[in-house]
Amino acid sequence: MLEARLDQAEILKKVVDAIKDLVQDCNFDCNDSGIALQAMDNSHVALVSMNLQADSFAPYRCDRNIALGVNLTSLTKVLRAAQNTDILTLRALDAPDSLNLVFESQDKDRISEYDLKLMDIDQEHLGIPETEYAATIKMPSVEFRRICTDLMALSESVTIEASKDGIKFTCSGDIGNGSVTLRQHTNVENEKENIEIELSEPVALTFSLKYLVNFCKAAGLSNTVTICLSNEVPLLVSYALTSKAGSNLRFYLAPKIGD
Amino acid sequence: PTKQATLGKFFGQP
Repeated sequence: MLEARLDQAEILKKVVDAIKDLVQDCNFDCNDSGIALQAMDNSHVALVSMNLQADSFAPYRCDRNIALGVNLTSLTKVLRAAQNTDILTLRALDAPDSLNLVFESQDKDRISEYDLKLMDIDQEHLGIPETEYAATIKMPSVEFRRICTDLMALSESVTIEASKDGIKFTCSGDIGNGSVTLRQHTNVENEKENIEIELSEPVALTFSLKYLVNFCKAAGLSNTVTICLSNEVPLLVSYALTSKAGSNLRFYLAPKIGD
Repeated sequence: PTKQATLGKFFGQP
């Protein structure tokens, strides 16, 4: 059976909120190392990958591999009943037809209990190769969201160019064009404001802004976002879920390529 | 002119 206790319901609430417009139904795959999710959007252009390692929970117990087939709209309805600071416990049997969710207030004076019906989901899993990216940018997540939403007002697509001069986001549309350039920046007082750029070779790729703006719904999960680019491969946008390494919410986006 | 690629082009079946 599965029993997983999260100290803050906020993490799961925000994860589901960030991905529910991209994917509708998905399996939460539970095993002794933690809970993982991998799902593509209907158009097979974007992929969501969530990893919550066992050490993100206390306690965590999962004796066998269990796939929890969840409709995210339904899960959202149940999670709405949890306060951000509630302790959240997930329970399921080995071959479950429902997922039990318990929300406890921090001072334990309120306990809510819900059962969510599960579904059989035949999910296509993709093997994501380990990639040494040519450019890695670590920046404030709200700043990345602002750049994407600002540029989407002008165009459907953005070209991201990484060079020794910095990272340049460029778009052009019917009303005109725009660009934003980021340079490496270290704020000694507040390192959450840092912009870190690692570059091994120049990169230029074009992406649909609609998806990038969608990924930025995860900005509430983490102060910083990591964006990884290499020529001719999908973009990776990654948010840390907890202070523990390995627990993250990742989005992959296929580029637009020449005909 | 650019065309939106799909992920299957880059990520294989595991």
